[in-house]
Amino acid sequence: KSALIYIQELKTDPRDAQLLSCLESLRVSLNNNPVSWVQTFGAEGLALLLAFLKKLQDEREEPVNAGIGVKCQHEIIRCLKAFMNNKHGLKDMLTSEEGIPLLVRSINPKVPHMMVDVVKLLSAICILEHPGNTHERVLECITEQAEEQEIERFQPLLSGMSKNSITLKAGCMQLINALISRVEELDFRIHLRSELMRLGLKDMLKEVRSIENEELKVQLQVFEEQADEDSEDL
Amino acid sequence: DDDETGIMDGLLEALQSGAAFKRK
Repeated sequence: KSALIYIQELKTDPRDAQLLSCLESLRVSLNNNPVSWVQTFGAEGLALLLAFLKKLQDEREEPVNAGIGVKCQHEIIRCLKAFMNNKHGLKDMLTSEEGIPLLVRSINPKVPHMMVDVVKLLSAICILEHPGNTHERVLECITEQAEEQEIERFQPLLSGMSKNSITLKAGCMQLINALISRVEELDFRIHLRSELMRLGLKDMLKEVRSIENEELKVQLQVFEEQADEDSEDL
Repeated sequence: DDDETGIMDGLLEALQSGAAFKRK
């Protein structure tokens, strides 16, 4: 199917199984077609995906972690990853106003398998060199949304770390590392780590150290080495 | 390159391996 057909299909406002089927097919197309195809899907297609993501997030669904709405949300996340796998899609995502805020909004510890993908995408966005302030945008969204919900800004990430999923623990550590490592000011890096430790990361790290998993060990080592270096510099 | 794909894959690989965090 051409990119324009997908755009037309999304504009008909499909729901539930029809939407899921469309998104699954779109994801395969975004992954397998040339960059020019993704370019044609472009900012207009992205805006439609983000609008659906927002609508699905706003819907109250029971059970919240298993219904078709969550499956659709997760499929949109997978589409966004495929969309961002080239320069044009990445640029469109960074240019859009809603892209990063909606990704942050997708952080949901009640849906661990989706949260893994979300935190990994956000960590990738944080480390982009051009533009160089993406980590600030991500942190700003995390902070604002936490204020709206009247929770600590790192509570969702720490909730993710407390789940049984090792890949989610590693993903959350990866985002924490990406957020902190790109901060230029030593004081602020130390402040962020202190905030996380105070909220419960200190106890979680004790558990994490005992888990035999390469991915998790890499992230733990990054966190601890950088914390030690910053302590010495301070 | 304009037609290059794999940018996100590359970023994720660098993050997972720790290479993205090597200080210059």
